[in-house]
Amino acid sequence: MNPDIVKERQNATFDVEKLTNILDGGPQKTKRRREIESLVLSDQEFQEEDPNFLSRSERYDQAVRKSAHMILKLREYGIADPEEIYCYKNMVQGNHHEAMGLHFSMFTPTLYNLCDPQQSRKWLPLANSYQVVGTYAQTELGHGTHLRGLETTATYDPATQEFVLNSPTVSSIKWWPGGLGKTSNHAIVLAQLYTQGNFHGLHAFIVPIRDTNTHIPLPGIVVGDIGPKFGFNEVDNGFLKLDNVRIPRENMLMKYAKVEPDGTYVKPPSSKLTYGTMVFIRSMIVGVSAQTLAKSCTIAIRYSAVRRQSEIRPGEPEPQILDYQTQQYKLFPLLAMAYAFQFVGQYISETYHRISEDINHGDFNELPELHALSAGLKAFTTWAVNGGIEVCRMSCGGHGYSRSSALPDLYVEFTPTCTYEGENTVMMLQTARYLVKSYRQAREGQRLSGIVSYLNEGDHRRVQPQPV
Amino acid sequence: AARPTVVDINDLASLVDVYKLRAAILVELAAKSIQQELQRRKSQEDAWNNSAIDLVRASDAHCHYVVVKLFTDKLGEIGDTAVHSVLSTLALLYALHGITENSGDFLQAGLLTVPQVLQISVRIKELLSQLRPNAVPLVDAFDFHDKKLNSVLGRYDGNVYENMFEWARRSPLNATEVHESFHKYLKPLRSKL
Repeated sequence: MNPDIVKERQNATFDVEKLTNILDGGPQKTKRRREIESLVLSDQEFQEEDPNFLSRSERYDQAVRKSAHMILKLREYGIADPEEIYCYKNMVQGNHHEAMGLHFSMFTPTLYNLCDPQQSRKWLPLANSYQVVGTYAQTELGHGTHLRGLETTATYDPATQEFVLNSPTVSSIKWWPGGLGKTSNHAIVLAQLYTQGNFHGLHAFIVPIRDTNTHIPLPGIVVGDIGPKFGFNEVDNGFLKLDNVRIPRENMLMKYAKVEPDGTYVKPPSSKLTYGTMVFIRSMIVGVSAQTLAKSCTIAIRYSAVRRQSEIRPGEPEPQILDYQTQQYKLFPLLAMAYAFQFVGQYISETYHRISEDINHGDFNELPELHALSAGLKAFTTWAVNGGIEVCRMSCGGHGYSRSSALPDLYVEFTPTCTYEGENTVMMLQTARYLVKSYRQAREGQRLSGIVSYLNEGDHRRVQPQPV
Repeated sequence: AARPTVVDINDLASLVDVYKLRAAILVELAAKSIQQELQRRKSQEDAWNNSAIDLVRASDAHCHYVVVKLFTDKLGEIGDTAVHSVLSTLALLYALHGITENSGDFLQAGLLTVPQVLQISVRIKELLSQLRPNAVPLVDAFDFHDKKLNSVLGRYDGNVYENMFEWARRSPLNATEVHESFHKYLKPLRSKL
């Protein structure tokens, strides 16, 4: 053990284990997390070559091998709790992502949320046995967060009781979904619905894209990998072009919205239904922000404790760079932020779980505020952490530039959080919409509830600065 | 009129209040910008777009307030005094650093005075020194296993240099002592010159 870092730990003024328990949510949570992590650590099958030393194809291959093994082991251990699955996966993946990520995080949850009973009976067993490996295709080459701008069409043909899925222009080609390029054989495609000559907006359809035996793309389907990216080397983010592909009427996800055999459209009961999924994903991203900044701080601060350089007082031994005020000023506010975001992540996750029951019982009261808050916090935390990782990397000098530091990986794997699941500026404007609406309600004398209630405090009392 | 509050920069509750007022003022500022645009007969959409910068600032300030407030609230749940103390120091640093990073907002709104902002800078330096002894234990508390962190610089045992050297030697480029490009290009080059 490096003597400097031993000394650092002897100086602690608090019990580290107790703080770890607080971060995990209790001693039992810490114990269970470590149990799950050791299941991965002790599993020889997860031994791997350092991805930094592999080609892109070798990295993808290694990631798929690990995913396949992980699926078997999760079944074998009977780990079913989403949080525990997430913990297990995190340990398997390290700082990287996996090709089948969207099958778990978007494809299967969407089947649960949007299939009617008959569809559930058909698709869920297939998805859970990986006969069907799916992804979630919404974003297009020329369109992103603004859903009304998506161009892919689904036109109902009552004569054959089929939908015709089509990519009418180059800009309508589905682009980015993880696992779409080489891994998946189905996709949930978000397309603008037309039936009986009427337009009904965005709906979800299950579209077979590869033969489940040969994995060869099906007729009318043009699918592939979008090519190397800044990071996400393990993931085959893909493109999908649909040339008037026909699917049966039953492949439209019909738990809420429906199209009858004669083409009659039946509206969903509430437009807020998709909010819940968005809030869930964004609250997860707030947690990822906290974890990634915590990792970056761990690397930079431990390294700063063992790196000695230059001098503070002439003639004395080189000090630890952590003793320089400038180094502390770079890293300690980020450390404080990492803790702040850990607790925000806990809060938003607890709040989401708390009101999930209300949502399931049709009580949407708290959802608009949580939707606005989760959008804003997703943007606020990811922007801040994006910059924070870079400060940590630079504070490690040249060695921070080496892949061995893991800081370049942390950066390239994290930075997409600023643009996916809603581009951050759009997220901030969503929050602003809610704030301005609340402000106007307050001005009209309405009593606000929740975290925006401060807007009720009227004339924003002028604060008297403390005399210095 | 309500009783004006006095900001105590060492009191987290007071700082939460200041962040809240900053958010409220920026929300009001954005709402008024939209109103002015509407009075200039702009459409609702154009009025919104012409106020977008203010709107993003307002959201940012709202989120910042929420984060400071939640951190402060969390302290109330911490029973262990030593842990409470170090986390309070972190929370105070986060709040005060946020003020210096956005001092224009707080000064423009009359929430703080220039001397007070200068005082905050001095206080931040004190907090840095106060945190210094606990820096490594605070990151240890995140409890990242080396395998999960996968970083030579961030290894738990701190043995950075020997492991960095060992890592580099495993680079594929070092599979042979002499890379094939030497015989393919460099050596032939000499004979051509």
